[in-house]
Amino acid sequence: NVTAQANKSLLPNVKNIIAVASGKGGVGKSTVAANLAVALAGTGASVGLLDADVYGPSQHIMFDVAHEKPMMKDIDGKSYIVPIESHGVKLLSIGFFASMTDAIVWRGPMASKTVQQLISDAAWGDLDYMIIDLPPGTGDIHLSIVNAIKLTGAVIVSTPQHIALADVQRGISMFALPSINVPVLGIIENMAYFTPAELPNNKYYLFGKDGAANMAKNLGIPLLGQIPIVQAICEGGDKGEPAVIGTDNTVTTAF
Amino acid sequence: NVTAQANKSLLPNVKNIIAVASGKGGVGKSTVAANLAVALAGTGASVGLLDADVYGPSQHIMFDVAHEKPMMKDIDGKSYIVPIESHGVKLLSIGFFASMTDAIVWRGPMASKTVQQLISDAAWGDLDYMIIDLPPGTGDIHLSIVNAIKLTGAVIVSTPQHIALADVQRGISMFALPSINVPVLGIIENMAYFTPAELPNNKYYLFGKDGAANMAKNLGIPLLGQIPIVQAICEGGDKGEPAVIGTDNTVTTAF
Ligand SMILES: Nc1ncnc2c1ncn2[C@@H]1O[C@H](COP(=O)(O)OP(=O)(O)O)[C@@H](O)[C@H]1O
Ligand SMILES: Nc1ncnc2c1ncn2[C@@H]1O[C@H](COP(=O)(O)OP(=O)(O)O)[C@@H](O)[C@H]1O
Repeated sequence: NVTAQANKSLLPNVKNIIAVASGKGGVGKSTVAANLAVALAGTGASVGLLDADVYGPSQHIMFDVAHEKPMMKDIDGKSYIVPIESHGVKLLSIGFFASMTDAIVWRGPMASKTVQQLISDAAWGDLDYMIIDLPPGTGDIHLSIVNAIKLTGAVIVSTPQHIALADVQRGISMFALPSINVPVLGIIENMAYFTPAELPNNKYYLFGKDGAANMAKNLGIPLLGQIPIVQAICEGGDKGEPAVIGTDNTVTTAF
Repeated sequence: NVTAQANKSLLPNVKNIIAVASGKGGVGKSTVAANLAVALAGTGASVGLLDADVYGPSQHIMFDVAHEKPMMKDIDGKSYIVPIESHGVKLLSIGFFASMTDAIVWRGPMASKTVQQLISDAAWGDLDYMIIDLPPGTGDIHLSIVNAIKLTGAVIVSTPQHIALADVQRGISMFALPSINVPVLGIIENMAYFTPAELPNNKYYLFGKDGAANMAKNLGIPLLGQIPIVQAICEGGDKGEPAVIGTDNTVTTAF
């Protein structure tokens, strides 16, 4: 516990550390993290992005640097990993360090250790923001990150359906634990609706309407935005060029 | 290893055991498992569904039996868990046995053990099919299930985007391992497109076009179907009434 306190002095040169969380996989958490980082960098801020989604790292793909290998750099006789720069963001992902086809690799203590290294043994430099892409749900990686760094806050990404909300509640409960105590800065409702170009006044609520928005209202947590399903967002993820569409501006101004 | 062989005699009264897998969360794996089970039951077959998605069980919600508690039954002096029946399917989920708001509960060995109990200590009876809803990705739960039961085969659910395909490949590689050796019966591409009622001839490829379908073709694995995004499917999941829409018939005939 003394160690835990001491370790919270990691990343002293980063002004704001924001974790992006989700109740379950596939809600667009990594996409929001990527686009948030790029949007913040677009305002002139210096931004880092730590891909801690150990079971499914994707930031190295979404920033189109999947085949790069981070260099090492000596500072005062100690060796540090140098983040890769792309789209104005400094990036480290465990995706850089594992073969793309490893079936069962990053489990338990080894995964936590690797994430810790990407925090304490990396040359992040001075940053206005660091965005941390957490694994979906709750678990050991979350605990070890929260114990290692002083998080400014967490943003929770959800889709609208009711069935997703119990998972969101679980995440909120985790951040509220006294031993964790991370402020939830807001909820982002992703894939909130679809509007075809041919019918610009129509909103199709494919995954339900306002589920996460209502939850935010009921819990008194800010709704940072409702992002529609936009093909360009998905294509951006595939191509490695974050689309920074729509509500990311709402989200950035929220910070 | 002798134990592994012996254990593969579990569930001797089940004719076909089909695992539903996915490379990552949120692709609709649980939805496909639920609707496949209901569709098969609709053909007159006796069907069981084992929710082994320990980190995010949802079948008890999707079958609208979230608040039921399975009974115990004595057979030859041993106590067995009685599956809950809903929509013609016999169902067991670890969701019946954990509080809805437990933040960090089902980890590692405890999760595997619980799943094993739902297999060996449950009164499934004679079944034509058992569908197993696996956790997303690959890991210990997959290994322990595969070691415990002789799987007829696995169905992999994916969404179309390129970024999802590496994860699918990882799952295929796992099933192909000699120590695992489970036939991949096919790939289902879910959320393949959206067609608004007002524009019935339009297909919007919101998450990309044919990604999983092309992968299936390239790997010589049957494409069991391409399921569109249909609001009724999502609403069915929220309400607890599996929608059994569209390609589930294709999928059922595939069996
Ligand atoms: N608003 C959106 N519109 C269209 N596609 C999206 C949107 N948000 C996310 N996606 C796509 O959905 C997929 C899943 O998103 P991802 O960020 O990987 O989810 P998670 O990190 O929660 O598992 C990705 O292919 C991504 O490009
Ligand atoms: N084809 C579809 N059309 C509309 N909604 C869908 C479709 N498939 C799945 N969904 C919805 O998407 C959400 C995620 O599906 P789920 O089966 O829980 O995914 P997974 O098990 O892969 O995490 C659920 O709310 C579900 O109802």
